[in-house]
Amino acid sequence: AMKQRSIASFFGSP
Amino acid sequence: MFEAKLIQGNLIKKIMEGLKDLVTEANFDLSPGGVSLQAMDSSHVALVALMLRGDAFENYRCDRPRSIGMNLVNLSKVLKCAGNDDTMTLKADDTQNNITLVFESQAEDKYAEVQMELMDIDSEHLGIPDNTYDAIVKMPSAQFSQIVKDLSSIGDTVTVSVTKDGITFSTSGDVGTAHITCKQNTSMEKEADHTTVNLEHPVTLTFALRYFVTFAKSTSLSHQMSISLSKELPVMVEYAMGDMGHIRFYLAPKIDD
Repeated sequence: AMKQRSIASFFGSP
Repeated sequence: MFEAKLIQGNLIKKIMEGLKDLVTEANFDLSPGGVSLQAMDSSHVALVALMLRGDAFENYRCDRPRSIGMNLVNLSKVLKCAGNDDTMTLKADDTQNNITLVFESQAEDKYAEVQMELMDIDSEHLGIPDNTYDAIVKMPSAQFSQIVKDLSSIGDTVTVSVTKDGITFSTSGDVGTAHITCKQNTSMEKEADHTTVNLEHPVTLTFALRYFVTFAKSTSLSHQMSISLSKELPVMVEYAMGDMGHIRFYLAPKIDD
């Protein structure tokens, strides 16, 4: 199965 | 006080076309440098970042940085009052919780003024890193739009693969499988018709196709668009509006569990 992480988990807080 | 006038008011209409199916409400960040927006879609896998430079406007005044929250569905309704060739002036008084939009015909024989309520929106800003991407492909935005539309009638996900030979979009579904390859091509007279591949490393990533279809609603903003990819990182789909600004979409890839 393929999973899609939230975009925040890649970018995080500024 | 914030006040900004756009000669080509329909630029805002075009920007809304690309935004309203992704986010329903968002904060516009007003600053002396320009207007920006960052918002996630409801499932938090995609992010849109809009930047409109202050000097893109005819008269630009922003006395102090401020965020104004707007319901984009309502804003789209308000924008229907604007003719395609109208100028558009945005005004927001720091002491008021509303925004005034003024639409004027080029011949100055029609004047429309609409006031819209602002809203308080909780939103978190993400820090988008300045990535060096493994591959950056620039192509005509109409071509990208056609490809993702065509593939979306066949499958739900798209695998994007970039090699030195070009970019390949693949999908599969009940109907069968499809692969569309666009090779680098700079032979056309107009640069906007070129396809260029800037490759550091070959890269292959899989995404939910329906998001690409939504991003492609920004096609009218720019003849060219770009897709920037890095291994296991969100893709960036960009529509640059000349030197006026840009709209960038980020989408998390689907990764094998």
